[in-house]
Amino acid sequence: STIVLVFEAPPNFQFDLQENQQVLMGQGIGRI
Amino acid sequence: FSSRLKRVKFRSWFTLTSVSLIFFGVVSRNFIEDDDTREAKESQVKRSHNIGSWPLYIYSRLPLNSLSRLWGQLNSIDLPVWLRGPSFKFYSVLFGVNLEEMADPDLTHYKNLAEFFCRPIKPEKRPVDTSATLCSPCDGKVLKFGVVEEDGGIEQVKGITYKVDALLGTHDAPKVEAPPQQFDLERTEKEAHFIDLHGDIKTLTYKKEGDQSFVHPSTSRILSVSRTLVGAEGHKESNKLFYAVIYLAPGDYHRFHSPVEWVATLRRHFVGQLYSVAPYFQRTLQNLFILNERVAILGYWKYGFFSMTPVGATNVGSIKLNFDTHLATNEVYEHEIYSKDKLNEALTEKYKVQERKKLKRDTCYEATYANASKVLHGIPLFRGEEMGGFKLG
Repeated sequence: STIVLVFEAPPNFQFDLQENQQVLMGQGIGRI
Repeated sequence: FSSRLKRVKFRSWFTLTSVSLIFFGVVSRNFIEDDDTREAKESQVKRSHNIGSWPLYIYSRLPLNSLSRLWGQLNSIDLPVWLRGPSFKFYSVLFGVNLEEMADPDLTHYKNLAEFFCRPIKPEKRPVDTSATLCSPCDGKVLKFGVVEEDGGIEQVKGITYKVDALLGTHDAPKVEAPPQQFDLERTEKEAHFIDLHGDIKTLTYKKEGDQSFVHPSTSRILSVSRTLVGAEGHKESNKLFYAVIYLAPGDYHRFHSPVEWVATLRRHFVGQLYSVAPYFQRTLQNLFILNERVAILGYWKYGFFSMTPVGATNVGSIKLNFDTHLATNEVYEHEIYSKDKLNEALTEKYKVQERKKLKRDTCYEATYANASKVLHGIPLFRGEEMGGFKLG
């Protein structure tokens, strides 16, 4: 299964992720 | 020689019969599909996918929804107590399940694989990063993330994109009205618990704004949250639309939680296929996320629009939302479902006629949560709060 997030944010929002990175629920994945 | 001759005859008969059965199966499925597609066309919903090679073409012709329902029913059969431990351990070894994290470590308490599949885990194993702007809603692998393109394109893989309005639907796309939700948060208190990175248990409580009787230390936080939720800042022209796609493998924890503080105002249930969403198919099947059964939950957060869309797959066709008991995916509407829910009679009467109709493929069923709260026009969801989960079949 998959979850797709689509959201609006200020231009200085940045993901702190890598492609194919494993994440856990509750882990921070983006900051402004 | 005669027994050999008999064996050869039997073998050729067996081969011929099975090949013809498969062939007629595929052809009849074709006819049903064409019939469905004609119906879908009537509802002016286009279904387009680029199937590519013939193995994918044959795969796309398989009755995946029925197979998924059968898979769910098989896995809902209760196992004998003595068999539960070994079979769930075997599943855990196969798919890399971390048994240490389970809220209830006793494997015999899970009656069947379906229950084991959506097992809860210890909250302290998933601390919520309150300092981040966005948290992950679930366990999994991040396949794609980035900025939605000017023309609304989301990159599925290099060279394959799909449109955000095709994924989430638009106001004017054809939809069928689903029963309205029967709850009003003004009269109820809503609490969400989570553990932050320091291991402290946090409880967010939502009560009527201005009600000074909030009692939890983080109350001041809830007041500021509800003020921001109502959109004190809200949409700005300079904002951008971002996206992230997270794939849950079979061994992952399959409940999903709210990634931020936001308000869900609308739900769109797209009835569709149940192709596998494994990375291979994400790389090869175009428009996979537009074709598959999915539930788009739309709303807003402090920076404007916010949405979260769980997408079903062959083995996990059912998507459940804790706050939306009327949602039933990968199922044919049975009028018993409605009567069981004991909606008020007039409402049930009104929908009964509509119920007899089977769920239509490629159709969007929309329900609004607007009456959940007059202040917020939707359901407040708190970061880390469990929103629902995927179920087998």
